[in-house]
Amino acid sequence: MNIFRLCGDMSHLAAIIILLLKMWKTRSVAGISGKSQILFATVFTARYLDLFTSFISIYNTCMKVFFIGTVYFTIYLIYMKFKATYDSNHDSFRVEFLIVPVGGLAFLVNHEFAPLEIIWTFSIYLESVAILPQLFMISKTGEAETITSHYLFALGSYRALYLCNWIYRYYAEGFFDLIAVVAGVVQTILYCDFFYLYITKVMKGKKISLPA
Amino acid sequence: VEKVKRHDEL
Repeated sequence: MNIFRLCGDMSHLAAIIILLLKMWKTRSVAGISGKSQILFATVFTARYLDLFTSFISIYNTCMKVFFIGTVYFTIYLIYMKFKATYDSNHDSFRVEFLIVPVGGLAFLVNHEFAPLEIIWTFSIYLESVAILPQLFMISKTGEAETITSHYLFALGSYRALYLCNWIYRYYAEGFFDLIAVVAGVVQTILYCDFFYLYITKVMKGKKISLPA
Repeated sequence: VEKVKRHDEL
């Protein structure tokens, strides 16, 4: 564990808590993409299959349980409890255009052609594009609530911090995982234009409103 | 890279 990875995990934790607070306080899921949350649930489920078979640390297990639990709770809030406020018309990204290529790539490019390894690789590739339905929805509605912007900023920062973690681990431990790094770079790049909007607008107290 | 180490991240 290193400071970059710890900050990254805390940023990820903060993003999930911000999202849950937004939904619980406003009792609304307006502006939130249910499809992205379903993709994140798929990512966590695929990545944490070893939750019961390989024990890394208490911290690791607790975080995995928390991430899986909250993402399914978020899906419950979107599609059941606050279903009336779910904006399915704007949440229209075709996720099959993500799942199929990512699934194929996981078969072709992985560290080891073994089931658990391919599923893990699939979760890494899927996570890098899982935010697209959410960003697509914001571009369609033309705006994002400030609290949703904070959620996205924290979520985008988490993988950016992981990139620093991988640089640190490369020099400190000689650890290097090309698949995770490449997917992490793609994932962070997808947030860049949002980061620009966030820093130039939200930090000055304005709302994010894209030219629709 | 040994296997466990590769998957020690969240």
